[in-house]
Amino acid sequence: GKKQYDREFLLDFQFMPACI
Amino acid sequence: EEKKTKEAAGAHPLPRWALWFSKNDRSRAWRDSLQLITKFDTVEDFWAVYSNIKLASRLSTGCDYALFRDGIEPMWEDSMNKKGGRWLVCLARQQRHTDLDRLWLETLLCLIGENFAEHGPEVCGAVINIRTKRDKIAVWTREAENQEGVLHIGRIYKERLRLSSTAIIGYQAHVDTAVKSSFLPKNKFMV
Repeated sequence: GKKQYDREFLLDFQFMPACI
Repeated sequence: EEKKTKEAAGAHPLPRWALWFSKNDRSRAWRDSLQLITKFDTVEDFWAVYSNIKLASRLSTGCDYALFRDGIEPMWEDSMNKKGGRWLVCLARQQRHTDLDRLWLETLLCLIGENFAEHGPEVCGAVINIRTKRDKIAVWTREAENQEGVLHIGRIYKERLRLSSTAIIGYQAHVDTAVKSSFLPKNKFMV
């Protein structure tokens, strides 16, 4: 199945500087 | 290959999504104004895109954003959409400045987070319409006759939007919406 991410997990990445 | 490289670098994979933009303009057909902004397939790239486009509340009247699974065009005619429908959230004019951006972001997170459990594959995409009278946000699913799946998605979606318990959102089949009528299309389901 498709990978699930909860909203808090996703929001943690909002202001993270791009590392890739 | 590119995706594998990103994952090896620690990026969090997503199925690929496509973000579209259109601007309603009486001088040309809607379809001609539809533009693919970009596609992304990691959580990190989603935020890179989101941070670099205008917030929905800053778009001008007539504009739309649409986020759809790669391979599905954001229109009724697409074979993945034509038997489907949408959960529709209509906003009062003043909500553009208080709720619109939050509700649209919540919608996007529900989609890319695949938060509809086993019914997730039913979700084709989501659309936001910026309009003079009322802005609209909708989640499109592929099979309007799949009552169990549609209702499951609607209940989770309403909860995630944190709409008041007295608020009601309706689901309309695209075949009913596509019929030009002076009346609003009928709700096939409500939650």
